[in-house]
Amino acid sequence: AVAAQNITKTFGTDDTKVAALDEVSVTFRPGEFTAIMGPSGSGKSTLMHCLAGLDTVDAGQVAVNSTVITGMSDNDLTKLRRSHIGFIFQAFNLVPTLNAKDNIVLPLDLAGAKVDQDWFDQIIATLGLADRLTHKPHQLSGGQQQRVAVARALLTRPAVVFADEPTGALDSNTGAEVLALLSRSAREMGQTIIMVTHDPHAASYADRVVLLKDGGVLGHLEDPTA
Amino acid sequence: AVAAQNITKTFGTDDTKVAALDEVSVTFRPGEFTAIMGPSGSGKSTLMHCLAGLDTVDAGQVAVNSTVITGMSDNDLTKLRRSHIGFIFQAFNLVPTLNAKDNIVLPLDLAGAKVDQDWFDQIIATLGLADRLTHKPHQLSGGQQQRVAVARALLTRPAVVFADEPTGALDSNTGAEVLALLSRSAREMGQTIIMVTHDPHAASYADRVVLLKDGGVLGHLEDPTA
Ligand SMILES: Nc1ncnc2c1ncn2[C@@H]1O[C@H](COP(=O)(O)OP(=O)(O)OP(=O)(O)O)[C@@H](O)[C@H]1O
Ligand SMILES: Nc1ncnc2c1ncn2[C@@H]1O[C@H](COP(=O)(O)OP(=O)(O)OP(=O)(O)O)[C@@H](O)[C@H]1O
Ligand SMILES: [Mg+2]
Ligand SMILES: [Mg+2]
Repeated sequence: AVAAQNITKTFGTDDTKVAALDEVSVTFRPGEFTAIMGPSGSGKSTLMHCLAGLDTVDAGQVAVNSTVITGMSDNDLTKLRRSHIGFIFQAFNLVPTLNAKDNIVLPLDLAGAKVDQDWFDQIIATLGLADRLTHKPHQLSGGQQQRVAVARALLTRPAVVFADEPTGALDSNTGAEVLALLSRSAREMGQTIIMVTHDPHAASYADRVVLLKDGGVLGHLEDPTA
Repeated sequence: AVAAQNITKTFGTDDTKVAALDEVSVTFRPGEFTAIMGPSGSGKSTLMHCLAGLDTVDAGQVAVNSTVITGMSDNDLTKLRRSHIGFIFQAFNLVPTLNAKDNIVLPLDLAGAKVDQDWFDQIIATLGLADRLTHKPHQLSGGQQQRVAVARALLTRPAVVFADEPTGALDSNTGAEVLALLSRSAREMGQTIIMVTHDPHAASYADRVVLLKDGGVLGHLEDPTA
């Protein structure tokens, strides 16, 4: 459902120039749960942003659901992301002026689509957010903000879910709820789950692990166990 | 070096009202490395902010280095924090318009103090930031931003270091460097280290663990082993 072919991405100029991705090729299939691991600064978030069309590549191409997104116009990219992609950002990226509930339904509002109330209630219950829906981001703990970001990405039932360290701010119990939810999304709803994590326990929920190092793919692990 | 006596903290009004801390008493001694653990939303960040004088309490009192800070003026609080406290925020709180180096030396600049160049070089080398000093926060990975926040808190050699999930965005190797640095700061420099973490491995570096739940102290663990 998502494929990168030989993608290269360089940032900056002169003394901030960094080769963040160096000829990376990787494919993610429908219903597959992949964990991406690697040292801090190895290019994981950059890879995720390029695969989701949030950033452009300097060489190579990216395809989502058999559509080549490299070279697509901003308008078409936005429409594709809105209907097919959910993204849980490493820094959450919540809208500070909206409360938790409005942050969560924002993608649907922007698409002019209705909220599936049952699914909304299920996600909120699983993530323990029922009594925080009217709080704004600054009135939430770090882990609560992270869970709002998770709910926002899952509510639209997108074909592909990108999760950039989705349990980084969570205790083990709350983290397990998030991982179980992502795992069910892959197995029962056939979604493609691509999760960056530093936590080997989180990676053990995945079907396979892709290892990055210095902007390149170091290797793969099938069926990881913590 | 830091003591909280029966502190209570309530946030919000009406439907956002939350009793974040409920009669919490805890003492931290010089040279002691304490980990604070507990579920997401249990009050850890709130406790840290109240202990550091970044937020006021509604009842009880807080003392830092035998000075009662409850009721202190903003000016006096700012001076005390600047000379005695280093804080690594859960969301990093870096200045977006300054590069990494300027973010790290900012507290010293504001205090009109000189940078100890040897100590600066040591910290930068240990945290692997030497080739990122001219990058601005948006040009850094999540883990690199976190390490800049760690460097900023340690450069001034404060009597008390508050670390709110200082390894949340780091891979295990980089995280181990940060934990070893904090541990050395306690043992060799006699600093008081107070670290919030969700990671039992990180907690194992501490001399003891304080457990929070629903705004109250659930218990203590001495000499934790992962
Ligand atoms: N300004 C605010 N208004 C209302 N409630 C708030 C406000 N700030 C924090 N809270 C609430 O206080 C509680 C404690 O928050 P705190 O940030 O201390 O939790 P935490 O233990 O650090 O959690 P995490 O592990 O998720 O970071 C949370 O339930 C949060 O929703
Ligand atoms: N705008 C930019 N300009 C210059 N360099 C950049 C920019 N954005 C990212 N980088 C660099 O690209 C590299 C890869 O960053 P990326 O955020 O993908 O790492 P990561 O693997 O997600 O790390 P972490 O685990 O710390 O989140 C880093 O070394 C970073 O400094
Ligand atoms: Mg990252
Ligand atoms: Mg917190």
